[in-house]
Amino acid sequence: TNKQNNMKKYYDRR
Amino acid sequence: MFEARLVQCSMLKKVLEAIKELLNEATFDCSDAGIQLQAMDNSHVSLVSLNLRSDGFDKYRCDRNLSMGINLASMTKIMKCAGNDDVLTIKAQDNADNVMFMFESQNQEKVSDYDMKLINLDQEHLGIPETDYSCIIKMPSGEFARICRDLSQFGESVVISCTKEGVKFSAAGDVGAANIKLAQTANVDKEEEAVTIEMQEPVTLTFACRYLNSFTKATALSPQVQLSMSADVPLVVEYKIGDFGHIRYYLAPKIEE
Repeated sequence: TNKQNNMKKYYDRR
Repeated sequence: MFEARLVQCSMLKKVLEAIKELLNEATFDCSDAGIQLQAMDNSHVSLVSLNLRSDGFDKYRCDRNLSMGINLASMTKIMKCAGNDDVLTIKAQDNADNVMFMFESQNQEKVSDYDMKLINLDQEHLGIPETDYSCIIKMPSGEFARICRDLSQFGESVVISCTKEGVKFSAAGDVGAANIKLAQTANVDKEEEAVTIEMQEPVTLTFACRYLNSFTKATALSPQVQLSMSADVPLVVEYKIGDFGHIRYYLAPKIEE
């Protein structure tokens, strides 16, 4: 199965 | 004060159509440069980034930076009251807690105005770095919408696999498996019908169908769509908006557990 990643894993808060 | 005039208000209707499935509310950041919006969906799996440059508008004035928190269902109600050929003017005072939408018919015999309350939104903005993507695929936006719709019948996920030969979209589930391969077009009469691939390295990534289908609500904005992919980073799905700018959707990939 595949797990859905979260956007915040990739980009930091500005 | 803020004032933006748009002779064809259909563009804003299409933009709204393109974001309202993913977002319930959003902040429209207005500056001298234009209108920008960045927001994640509720589950923080995807992100919408909209850029409408001020020079695309027929008239544009923004004395002070203004952030308008808008409930998109309310804005949809108002935009439904506009005819496609109406001239739209958006107006707000500095530090206002409301925004006005004015619609004028082409012959100027009907003028309507709608005042909408703004809301305070504490939205996170993410810094998205400039990225050199391994694969950039350009294809007709209608074709992409069709592929996403067709494959979502077969599974919750779509595997997008790009090589220099072409791009393959695959899904599998209880019914069976589906594969759609697109090769680069050799020569086409119209540029917007072309499939082109710029590839540095082949990439295969898995994405949730549901979000891809939501992104295709932007199809009416542009005849072409651009997919940018690199290993282990979000997919970027970009639709150009005529003389204005673009709408970009970012989608975090699914990873093997």
